[in-house]
Amino acid sequence: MFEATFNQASILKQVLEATKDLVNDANWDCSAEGIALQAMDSSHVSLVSLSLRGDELASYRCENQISLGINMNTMTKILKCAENNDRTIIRADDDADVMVFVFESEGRDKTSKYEMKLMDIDSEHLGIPEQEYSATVQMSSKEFSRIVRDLSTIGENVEITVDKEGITFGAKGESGSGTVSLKSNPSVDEGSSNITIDLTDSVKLNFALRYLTFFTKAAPLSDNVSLSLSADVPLMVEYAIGDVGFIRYYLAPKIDD
Amino acid sequence: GEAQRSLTLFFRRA
Repeated sequence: MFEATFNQASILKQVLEATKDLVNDANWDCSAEGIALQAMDSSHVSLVSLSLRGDELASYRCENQISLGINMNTMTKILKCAENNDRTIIRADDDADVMVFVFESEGRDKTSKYEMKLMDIDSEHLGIPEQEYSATVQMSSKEFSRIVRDLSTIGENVEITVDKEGITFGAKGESGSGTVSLKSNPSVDEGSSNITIDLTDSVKLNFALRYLTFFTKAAPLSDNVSLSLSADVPLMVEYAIGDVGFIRYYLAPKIDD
Repeated sequence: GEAQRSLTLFFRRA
């Protein structure tokens, strides 16, 4: 028996918004520790890894490890039936073919119950090696979304450069080019870009903006985002989900042939 | 030009 209670539906709603454009179907792997999801997009260029710790949820139980095959679009639609502040319980019996959703209104005067059919998903699980990154940049998640959106109007790819000066995002297209630079030692003034950079080696890498755009759908989960880069390895983009866990995205770099 | 690599080149199958 698996059962997880969230004080508010909004976390689950935001998690689904942050994953459903990348992944159609995914196994939610539930264990005594919590809920984990790992899935690649259909072109195997990017990967999303979600972790929610059971002991940080309103309540959690999972006696036997269970993989729940979920169509992310269907789950998104069911979660839209909940108000943001509804207490939300998700539940599945061992060997069940449905997941049960219970939404309780703040005043506990309305209870809704939905069942969603589960699927058999044959997913490929990848081992992500521990990686020491040359550069890790912490910045405002809103600012990152803005930069990705702005540079997407210029080109399909972004060149990310991190050095001791700061981080620069650059895009080139048929009609022009653009760059956005953030300094690593912002003044203490309010309204400064407020980024921190942990740098051992300068890096310069190219990535497809299309995938970064999908990743920025996680911005409502966290005020901050961290970008971790090393030469010739996938970019890691991480959004913390309060004390409950994280959503991490990996994106393979574009490499000169 | 620049080629998009697959993630599976970087991460092992678990």
